[in-house]
This record gives sequence, C-alpha cells and structure tokens, in this order.
Amino acid sequence: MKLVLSIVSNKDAQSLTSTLIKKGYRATKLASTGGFLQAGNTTLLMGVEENQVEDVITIIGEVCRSRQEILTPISPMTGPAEPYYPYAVEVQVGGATIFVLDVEKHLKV
Amino acid sequence: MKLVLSIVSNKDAQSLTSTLIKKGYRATKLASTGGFLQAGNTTLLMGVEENQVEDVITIIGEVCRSRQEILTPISPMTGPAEPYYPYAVEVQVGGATIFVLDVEKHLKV
Amino acid sequence: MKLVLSIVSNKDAQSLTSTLIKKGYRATKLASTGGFLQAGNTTLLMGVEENQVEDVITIIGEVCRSRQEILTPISPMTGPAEPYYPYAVEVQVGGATIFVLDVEKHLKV
Ligand SMILES: Nc1ncnc2c1ncn2[C@@H]1O[C@@H]2COP(=O)(O)O[C@H]3[C@@H](O)[C@H](n4cnc5c(N)ncnc54)O[C@@H]3COP(=O)(O)O[C@H]2[C@H]1O
Ligand SMILES: Nc1ncnc2c1ncn2[C@@H]1O[C@@H]2COP(=O)(O)O[C@H]3[C@@H](O)[C@H](n4cnc5c(N)ncnc54)O[C@@H]3COP(=O)(O)O[C@H]2[C@H]1O
Ligand SMILES: Nc1ncnc2c1ncn2[C@@H]1O[C@@H]2COP(=O)(O)O[C@H]3[C@@H](O)[C@H](n4cnc5c(N)ncnc54)O[C@@H]3COP(=O)(O)O[C@H]2[C@H]1O
Repeated sequence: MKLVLSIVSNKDAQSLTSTLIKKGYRATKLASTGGFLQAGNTTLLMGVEENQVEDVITIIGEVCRSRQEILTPISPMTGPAEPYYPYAVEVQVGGATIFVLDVEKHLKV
Repeated sequence: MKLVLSIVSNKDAQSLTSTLIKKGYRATKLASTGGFLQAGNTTLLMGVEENQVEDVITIIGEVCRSRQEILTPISPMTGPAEPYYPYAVEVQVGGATIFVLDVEKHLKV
Repeated sequence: MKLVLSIVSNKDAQSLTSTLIKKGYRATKLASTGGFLQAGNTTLLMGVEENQVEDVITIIGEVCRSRQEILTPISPMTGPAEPYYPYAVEVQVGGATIFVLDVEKHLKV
C-alpha cells in the first residue's frame, strides 16, 4: 500500500477527483495554499495498492495539464495593502506535484 | 516514531480528539473532503511512538462507529445546480481509514 | 527526496513561508487545528532533497520561536456555550513540531 500525495491546481481538482472515483479509486481532498503564489490549490491524498500507483500517476498527468501563465505573487516583503507590485513572474501552473510514500499499515476500523 | 493518518467522519472527530488528548496523545486536525461523497470529513495527523500505535488504533476503532447510510452523492457528471439526482447509494459511513507511515526523524524546535 | 511536515503557529507561518521561498524552497500550507487547544495552526508540507533537510530544519528553528503562554483550552467535557472555564494551563506555543518522512517517488506531471 502506498500513499500518493498530489498537489494540483483548483481548476483541475474536481475533474481529477471525478475521474479517479469513476475508476474505483478512493481519495481525500485538502484545501491548501501554495507557498510561492499564496494562492489556493488542492492537496489530494490517496491510499493506493502498489500495483495501481502507475495507473493513478498516468490519470493525474492526463487530467492536470501544465501551462505557462504570467502571475503576480503577493511579495513576501510587502502585504496585500501595498498597491504597487514591483514584479510579475512567468510560472508554470496546472500540472501536478506528486509524492509517493510507503505505508507500513493500512486498515479500516 | 510513526505518523498515524486517520480519515474520520466529522461527527466522530470531536469525541475522538478529546479521547486521544485526555490519554496524553497529541493530534493535529485537518478539514478534508471525501472524494466520493464530496462531503466534509476530518483528517487527523498524529505522531505516535511505535509502541503506542496499537493503543491509538484501538481508541480510533472504539470511538468511530461504522454504520450504513443511504446517501446521494453529487454526481460528478452534473453539478449542484442540477435538481434531479438520478441515483442514491448505500454507503458505509463513520468508521475510520487509517494509514501508518514510518517517520525517519521527529523533532521539536 | 524527503517530505518535511511541520506544524507551526499561525503567527510564524507567514514569515516562515517567505523565508523558505526566498531561499528557493517549495512549500504547501494547510490550515490545521491543534487537538489540545482547538486553535488554528498551520501544517507546512515540503518536498526537500535529502541534503537540504538540515538547512530547512535550521530555518524553521530560527523563524519559529518557542515561548510560554497561559491559555484556556475549550474543555472537551463542555462546549463553546459553557461560560465558565474551570482551568487555565501554561503551554509552550510557537516553536515547531517536525516530521521527516522518506519519499519513494517524487515527480511532476
Ligand atoms: N521558491 C520558489 N522560487 C521560484 N519559483 C517558485 C518557488 N516556489 C514555487 N515556484 C514556482 O511557482 C509555482 C507555484 O508555486 P506555489 O508554491 O504557489 O504552489 C506549488 C506548491 O503548492 C506545490 N509544490 C511544488 N513543489 C513542492 C514541493 N517540493 N514541496 C511542497 N509543495 C510543492 O505545488 C504547487 C505548484 O508547484 P510548481 O513547482 O508546479 O509551480 C511553482 C513554481 O513554478
Ligand atoms: N484509500 C483511500 N485513500 C484516501 N482516502 C480514503 C481512502 N479510503 C477512504 N478514504 C477516505 O475515507 C472516507 C470514508 O471512506 P470509506 O471507504 O469508509 O467509505 C466510502 C466508500 O464506502 C464509498 N466510496 C468511496 N470511493 C468510492 C468509489 N470510487 N466507488 C464506490 N464507492 C466509493 O463511499 C464512502 C465515502 O467515501 P468518500 O470518498 O466520500 O470519503 C472517504 C475518503 O475521504
Ligand atoms: N506528536 C504530534 N502529532 C500531531 N501533532 C502534533 C504532535 N505534537 C505537536 N503537534 C501539533 O503541534 C502543536 C503544538 O504542539 P506542542 O507540543 O509544541 O505544544 C502543545 C503541548 O505543549 C500541549 N499539549 C498538546 N497535547 C497535549 C496533551 N494531550 N496533554 C497535555 N498537553 C498537551 O499543548 C500545546 C498545544 O497543543 P495543540 O494540540 O493545540 O497543537 C499542537 C499540535 O497541533
């Protein structure tokens, strides 16, 4: 049993969850915030049998399309009250960051 | 040291947390959403000494009673605006899904 | 690759995240609740290269100052409607609780 932890954009979270559920997988969603952009995203937790991890990763890659966007992060040196943002950055958004962790014990009570 | 990650129903989360805390355990709660029912539930994170994992699992099992309910998940093919839900399902709710992960390093700073 | 999971006070979360991001680290924040005080705190998730874990732990320790405070937890035996809290406790707040977990697979799609 593995724990697949994926951080995905909010735009992709709903269709990703639907796709995974329709294929019989189980998932738990957490509302999260990206440290750099300080924008909301979604952290998906999935306990997955080892032999199904590759399939899950494939699904995530198909549903979450990575794309370039120009964005303005709230500068850590100023706050939201600051009307002038001195820089814009081009970042890759969408896509997914995936961590696979080993699970020593998995049970339902 | 192990990390015990438990997904429990919101109805059980408060009494589960109280019971664990009264017994001296430490816990951190995250508000989460089940992928299938799209309803709120609770993800509990607990760093637990290896020799106490069994006790923690026993407590979770005693507090979180699993039961059958008829529920209507919001269909992934429609949205909340859709007034007609074409199906109801009997699902097991309550109970807990538990993952035990190994912790390589645990420290407080 | 390791997953560094840190539970920090809300007061420290913003400056901690800024400091980590300025040094090039990536982080995802989750809003969480401490089981004992039932107060909001922040759970930070960071995928970190193994040789950078020590640096990350040092940063967390420098930014999150641990201090003593007198606090009144909402008693698990009563509820928020209860006007009389029979006890106050001195607890250590601030600081950080850190768990380092091994990551078997890390990828971006
Ligand atoms: N310190 C930094 N300096 C310069 N650029 C930076 C940066 N941190 C992030 N970025 C850039 O900004 C994008 C959004 O990052 P954010 O932290 O808001 O949102 C991130 C974060 O929530 C999560 N994430 C990615 N890698 C992570 C890791 N190693 N640990 C924890 N969370 C991670 O996935 C979201 C998307 O990450 P992704 O890498 O695709 O895309 C990142 C990356 O292109
Ligand atoms: N391997 C895993 N990885 C990550 N999270 C997990 C997990 N197994 C369970 N969970 C979490 O625990 C909640 C209860 O799961 P349980 O299997 O008891 O109870 C489930 C199960 O009886 C059923 N169910 C879940 N996914 C299904 C699917 N793909 N197809 C059919 N029935 C499903 O609906 C109930 C509620 O599911 P929901 O997703 O709303 O909420 C789930 C989910 O948040
Ligand atoms: N092993 C672990 N697993 C999961 N999460 C953990 C953890 N150790 C610490 N945490 C998280 O870190 C926060 C601060 O913990 P700390 O031990 O520094 O500071 C704690 C500790 O001094 C005390 N405390 C916590 N649980 C206690 C208990 N069962 N009995 C007596 N004192 C407790 O109250 C402070 C605030 O605790 P609170 O639960 O509100 O918030 C905790 C909790 O969210």
